[in-house]
Amino acid sequence: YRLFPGEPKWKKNILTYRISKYTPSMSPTEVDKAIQMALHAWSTAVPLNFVRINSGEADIMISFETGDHGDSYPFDGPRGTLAHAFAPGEGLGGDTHFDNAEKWTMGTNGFNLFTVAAHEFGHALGLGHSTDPSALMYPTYKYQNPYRFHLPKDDVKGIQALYGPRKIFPGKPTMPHIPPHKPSIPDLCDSSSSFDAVTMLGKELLFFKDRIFWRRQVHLPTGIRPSTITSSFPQLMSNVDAAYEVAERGIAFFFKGPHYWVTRGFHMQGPPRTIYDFGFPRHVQRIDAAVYLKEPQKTLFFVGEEYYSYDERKKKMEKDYPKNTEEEFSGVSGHIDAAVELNGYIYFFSGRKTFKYDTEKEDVVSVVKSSSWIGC
Amino acid sequence: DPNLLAATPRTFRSNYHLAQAYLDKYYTKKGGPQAGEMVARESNPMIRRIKELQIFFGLKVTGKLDQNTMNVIKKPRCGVPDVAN
Repeated sequence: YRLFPGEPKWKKNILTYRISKYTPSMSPTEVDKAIQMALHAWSTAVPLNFVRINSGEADIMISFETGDHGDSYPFDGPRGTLAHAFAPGEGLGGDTHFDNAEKWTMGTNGFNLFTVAAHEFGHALGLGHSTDPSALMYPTYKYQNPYRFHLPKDDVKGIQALYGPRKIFPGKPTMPHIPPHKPSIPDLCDSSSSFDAVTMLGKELLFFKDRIFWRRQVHLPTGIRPSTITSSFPQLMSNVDAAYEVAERGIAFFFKGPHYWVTRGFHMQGPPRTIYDFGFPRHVQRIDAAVYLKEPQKTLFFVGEEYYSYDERKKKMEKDYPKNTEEEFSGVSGHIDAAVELNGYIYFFSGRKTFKYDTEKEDVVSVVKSSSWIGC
Repeated sequence: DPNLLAATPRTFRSNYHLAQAYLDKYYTKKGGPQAGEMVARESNPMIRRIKELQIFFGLKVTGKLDQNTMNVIKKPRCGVPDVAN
């Protein structure tokens, strides 16, 4: 295998992609499927996740182009050059173009889109052409069956040289386990920092911080022990920004950067999705805290000094938001790190303090040390 | 080369132009600071690039547009150069 000079690679492990122009040779659904399968071929080997977006600028912009399309690499009509992709980077980096003059197909009657897309995404992730004829990254076209495809060894070696191997997780977890060797556990008892996220999940409260989370029974402040996030939520890895549960629907949401995951208990439901599904403006890149309020069935999302209100029944962001958090929640001050509703109170976690906010009195009724939640 | 000798002048010319376009596209470093190159008479850049292509594809290195080399050149392929910068 070969890497590009300078070995460019993505510095993040969640990459967005968008198909901006389709081809008339295939239905959009077939194109979507071929692209998704081609990306999946790489994400099985390395810890990269791909999230599709339908608007705006994605890391990997995918399009079918004809002739000279403005990137100094004009296409040449049928046969010859089939496609090209740019190495990781800003702007054109990662972008993948297919020659619209080719006959694209999901089968063998024409050029198989999965085959070519899988090869091109190798470039978009940082691989150059391989001299190994059995490699996917060999420069010339050779049909690959999309449904029986396994990334050849040479390509696995190449991509893992850039991103390392994907950790294999045996089966779906139902209960988190305590790791035999405690990883570096953030010392919250002696810390001024707060939790990254707090949520109910079933009958338990979960507290997230860096790579660790704590579970506790709501009314039982004993037996609280830390566990790695990867042991129960391998997709989340670490540094969860926000989380909330809609108990009535039995689902929970976990937020990290511009993406979110849905779980039923500890079972992840599908791939990550984009937070813009909720209706956030594009400048919102991450959420600091989220709390679901049972009575009005609304979720409050805290971003910087403001918060948004999302109507869970209408599945719609409410009008007249965002609003200023300190102005609307009397007595709550500082940056909101996490929030959770318990027994009609909203608990706002801000640094070393947790504000207990009474929604009826519309005021803070007590302040406790954040670390006391995990037994400190 | 027997294959080369077997080619008619027209085929040879066509192959030559095809190969030149191919080598310009996939075996030429683009972008970045350009530098002049002083080469000895026998170091024909076309031959050097044909050899480069033959090494890349694991072909017999002849520096000539023989049948195997032309077969590779005529195959549909990815547009990313094999020699990149």
